[in-house]
Amino acid sequence: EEDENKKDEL
Amino acid sequence: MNIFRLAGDLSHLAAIIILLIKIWKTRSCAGISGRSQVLFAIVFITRYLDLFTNFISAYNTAMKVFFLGSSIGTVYLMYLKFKATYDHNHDTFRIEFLLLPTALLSLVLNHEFSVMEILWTFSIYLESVAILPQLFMVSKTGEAESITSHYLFALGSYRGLYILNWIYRYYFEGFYDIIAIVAGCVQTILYCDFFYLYITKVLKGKKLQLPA
Repeated sequence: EEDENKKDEL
Repeated sequence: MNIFRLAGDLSHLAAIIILLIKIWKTRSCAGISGRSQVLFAIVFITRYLDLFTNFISAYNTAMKVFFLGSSIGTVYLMYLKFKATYDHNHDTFRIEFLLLPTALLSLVLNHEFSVMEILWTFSIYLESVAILPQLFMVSKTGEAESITSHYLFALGSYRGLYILNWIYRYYFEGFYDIIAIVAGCVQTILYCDFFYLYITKVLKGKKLQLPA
């Protein structure tokens, strides 16, 4: 779940 | 990753490279707002603090390192190396009027009240208005070199392409971040009159002249 809201955009 | 986000990142990369080429080749930063460049450096520093703690991909890390390095490098070029060519008189937009409201807003409107999240939110809000000193400077000088207008076109397009990326991610991944979307729309809207001038003038080979 935690990985879901990882900021993956620059 | 989708084509819109990749195109956006490449447009952003192109903008920064165009700016560095302009400053390095002409050995001058005339017509460029140092204040906007300082704001961009703050945007990247506050947004990429997780550079070492939050590995997404080699691409993500490489782009973050480049954006951080180039924005800090541009500030160095403008305020130290080519300081003599920096146009203080026309770069007068009060950036405290951008820093304070965005800082306060990031404390009030955020997804989570934690240091990293608030700094990320601050960087999103600040980026949406960071170009104002530059647009203000162009309006004050009444014109911009064509390479500077190409820089602004690439920079304005990047967030516009990100809006398409957010639409794509909403429909195909069910993902959306309302803070990034609203700020990104504001950021892109600020470029609208410049986009109009760029398309009607610069693309026809004319110089970018703002009606005085």
